[in-house]
Amino acid sequence: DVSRVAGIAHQAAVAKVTFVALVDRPGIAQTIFAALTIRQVHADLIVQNIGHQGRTDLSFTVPESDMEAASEAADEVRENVDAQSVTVKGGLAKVSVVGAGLSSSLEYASIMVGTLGELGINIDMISTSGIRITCVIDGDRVHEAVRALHRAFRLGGEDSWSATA
Amino acid sequence: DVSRVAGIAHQAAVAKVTFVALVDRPGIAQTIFAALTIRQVHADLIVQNIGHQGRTDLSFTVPESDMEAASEAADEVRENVDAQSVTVKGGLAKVSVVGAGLSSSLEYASIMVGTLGELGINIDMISTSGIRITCVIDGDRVHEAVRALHRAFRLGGEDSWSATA
Ligand SMILES: C[C@@H](O)[C@H](N)C(=O)O
Ligand SMILES: C[C@@H](O)[C@H](N)C(=O)O
Repeated sequence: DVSRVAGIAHQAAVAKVTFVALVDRPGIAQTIFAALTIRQVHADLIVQNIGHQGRTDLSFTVPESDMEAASEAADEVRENVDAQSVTVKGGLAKVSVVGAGLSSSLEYASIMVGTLGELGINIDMISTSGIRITCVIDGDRVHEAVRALHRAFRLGGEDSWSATA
Repeated sequence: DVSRVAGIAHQAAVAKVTFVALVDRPGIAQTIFAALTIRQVHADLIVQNIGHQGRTDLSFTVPESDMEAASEAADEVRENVDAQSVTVKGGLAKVSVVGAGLSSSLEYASIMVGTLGELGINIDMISTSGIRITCVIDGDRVHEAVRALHRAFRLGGEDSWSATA
């Protein structure tokens, strides 16, 4: 039942900045975001997953046009949070399935990642909420992904918008 | 300017299942979600961040009442996705700041993680979208966190709801 899906959103020219292996203790994320806020870095998506041996990675996406500034800001904070390194990757895109109650079943996420998997598109990051499932993928594949997701969720061409995915 | 924040949502009794170090190639997420869908596992939050040396972790949260079933389902799929292990952690909670246009500035995320950092509450996972910033934290600290976030975002007691954070 794909009726819960309202549309497909996408955003091209996305970059990702990652603090690799930072210390996983209270106050570390605070140090990072306070420093990035002062430098007026605008992050779209922020993702942190499980840590291992007391360290974890924290990533955020920015428009590719902000990649330089974001990377510089992250480098300045790196030592304060004892991150092993800061990595930056451009040429990415975000693609999102948008609707209501998408987390009521894994069916929606399954159709989305299944569609990308069939096309051989690797998923670089995943972030979901009740109304949105977002995958970060290679920027070269975004239009192909959007078209295929339209078909998979039986949407017309007009149910698509480019902006904040 | 905290006027964009509509309220604080939280969900107690949350568990997290993680596929540790699975192969980072197309179709892997598809295999996972197809298998979990068949077994009717309901995941709230799905997070995957950057990979290292061709492997990455993929986590999802479930209500603690589904922890057993979710962990068994994940174990059955583990070999198909060549994950080093599957870990399960209960006793967690989700707390979310909810509003519109929250990704317009890192200020909101910064106040949220700053509030948790001041209390010495460790952030286990982070996931954001334009209308929601969610942190997974230790379940014992959820009520303290919700109260402090109300103060930090200058909300009245009635701007809070417990449900899908
Ligand atoms: C890594 C970072 O999120 C840390 N766990 C914190 O609470 O600040
Ligand atoms: C790890 C998993 O997301 C993989 N990258 C995939 O595309 O399926």
